[in-house]
Amino acid sequence: MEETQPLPQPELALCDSLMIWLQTFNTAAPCQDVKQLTNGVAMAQVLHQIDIAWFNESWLSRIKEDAGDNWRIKVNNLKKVLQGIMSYYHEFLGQQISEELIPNLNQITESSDSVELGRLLQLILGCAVNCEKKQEHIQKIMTLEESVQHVVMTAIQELMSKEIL
Amino acid sequence: DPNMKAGATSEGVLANFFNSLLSKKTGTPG
Repeated sequence: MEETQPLPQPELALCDSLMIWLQTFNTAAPCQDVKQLTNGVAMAQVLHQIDIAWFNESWLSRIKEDAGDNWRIKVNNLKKVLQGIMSYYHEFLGQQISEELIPNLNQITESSDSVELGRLLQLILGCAVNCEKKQEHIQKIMTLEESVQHVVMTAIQELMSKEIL
Repeated sequence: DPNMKAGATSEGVLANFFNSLLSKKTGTPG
């Protein structure tokens, strides 16, 4: 009898795989599951590692670490993360982020939406593979499991195909 | 298979992609 297994939704695979990549940064804030990421703290710490000059201590200090279940604090943190990413793309990379790649932050905080979270992680990935330390980040990606590398590659290709210079 | 190029394998595709990314110029600073 032929076994049939449902194929994973690409967006879910995106989030899961990018979370595996994110965990390689060994952030102080936990990032083992989607819910832990919804306060934006781990993502901000990753951005700080990606470009310590751009996402500096002063920027990082504006991210509130004690958000708890307060969705207002969480969404404010996520807004700062997204704004930081957008200015990085615009001012450092000379690009604008395509509208369709911008995540809905409310859905991340309200329902731990992994599709929207995957979009946000994809933008962080774009920072990592374009920053001055990109060699370090790309080499680390190349040590990940092949299936994860495939998702990362597709995510980067999507970013590149939607670049607005 | 002598006809199989290095980049035809899944591993090769990944390596080619990430190596080409490494050689790509970094974004405009400032």
